[in-house]
Amino acid sequence: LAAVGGLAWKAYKQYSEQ
Amino acid sequence: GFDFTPATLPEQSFTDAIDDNHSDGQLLLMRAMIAAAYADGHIDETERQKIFAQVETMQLSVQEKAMLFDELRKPMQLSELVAAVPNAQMGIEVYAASASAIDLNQTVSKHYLDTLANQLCIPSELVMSIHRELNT
Repeated sequence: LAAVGGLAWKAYKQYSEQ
Repeated sequence: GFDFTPATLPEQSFTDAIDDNHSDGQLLLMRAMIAAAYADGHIDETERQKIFAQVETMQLSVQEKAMLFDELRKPMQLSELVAAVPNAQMGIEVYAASASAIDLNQTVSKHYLDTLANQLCIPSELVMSIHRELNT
């Protein structure tokens, strides 16, 4: 589940930087 | 729907939601994974083993574990899951957990994820970004 948190954050960061 | 304001969610909020002191967040993600695994109408032995293995890594009380095992017998409906998501950031994590637990080769499972993203108001660009991170 820790992996899910990190992954969700990375995905969100990529999205917000677009 | 959520007020989606990009670049305002700190990394800490993502990790806090699932650290050991916030088992509500962990439980919600586990319930999301169980509901996703059940999207095709059954939870097979491989999915069950994956879920059990995940539960064993979590620091849960006996009651919380019992609740998850009950959940395996009677998974949440998508509408119940969406109603239990407290904010946009948890919505992203719930979607990521669901996508990681589901068999994307099945049309019904793909449809489940589409509906989930829609109801959680996750923009399609963000959905694509999540799948890129998951390699799915």
